[in-house]
Amino acid sequence: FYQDLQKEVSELTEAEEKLDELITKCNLQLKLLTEDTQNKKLGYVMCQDLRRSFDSPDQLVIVIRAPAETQMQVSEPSEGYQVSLKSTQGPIDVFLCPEN
Amino acid sequence: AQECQNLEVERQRRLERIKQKQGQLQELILQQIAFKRLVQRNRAAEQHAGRAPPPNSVINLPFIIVNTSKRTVIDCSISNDKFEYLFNFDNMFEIHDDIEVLKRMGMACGLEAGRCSPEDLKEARALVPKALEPYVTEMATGPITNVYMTGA
Amino acid sequence: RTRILVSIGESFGTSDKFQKINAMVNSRDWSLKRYGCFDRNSASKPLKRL
Repeated sequence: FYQDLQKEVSELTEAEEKLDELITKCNLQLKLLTEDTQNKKLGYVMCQDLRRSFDSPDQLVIVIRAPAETQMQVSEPSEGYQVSLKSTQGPIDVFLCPEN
Repeated sequence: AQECQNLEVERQRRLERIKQKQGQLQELILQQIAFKRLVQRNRAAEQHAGRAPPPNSVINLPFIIVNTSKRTVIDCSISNDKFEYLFNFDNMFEIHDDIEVLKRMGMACGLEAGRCSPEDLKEARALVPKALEPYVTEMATGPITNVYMTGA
Repeated sequence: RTRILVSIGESFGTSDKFQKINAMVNSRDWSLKRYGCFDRNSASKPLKRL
């Protein structure tokens, strides 16, 4: 039983190392993909794409575009909810997704 | 017996970490496929239109969205330099990031829900490196539960 | 008071970043003065599921 366990744990170790390797590669691929100049230009959605993401017409869609490392804090004051945004690297853009 | 018990604990711990890492890999594969398909779609649309869309009609990644009922009252304070915002909502709302929107737009071929047509699966497999193809095939019908030690 | 802090501004972070916030916000009973007892049926409908 001990030897079977030993064998299984060693296979699991190998499998985990394989996953670590794939995750590292995937993160690198995604970084290169999103940082490519052309892809940066073509990496956008249209306003109607957002509209289509919500099936009910009574939705208000607020879009937030913030610089990296912007902090968002959601806290529960006595009534309702408070969402604060704090950027250190540039202005934050907030706008409503137009209806049409 | 003690050594067996220690090994059993080690085995459990490894199984949990493998499960967590399979979820992480799955999300990375979804993101890669969704982003590539978004870029492909936009490139084809621009070539078809012969021009880029008007700047005020597109929202570049990265972004996040907050959606709420139109009846929500939102108090908003903004600092002069637009580095700080404070919103007060009096109704429920949801926050989603751009990749979630891409998934809802169908850019991940339904792989996020384990419902991917054979045609979409073929297209999705072509968008990832060989080593990831077996994972994409598995994602077409459900979450990743295997680890493929070779590309095959 | 419940408080959740996340970093935004990067694409493709972890997918469950906002799940905790959405769960917290939508679990709350919104019986606010403004709506009396807020009618949950008229609450914002769940997002379209693929």
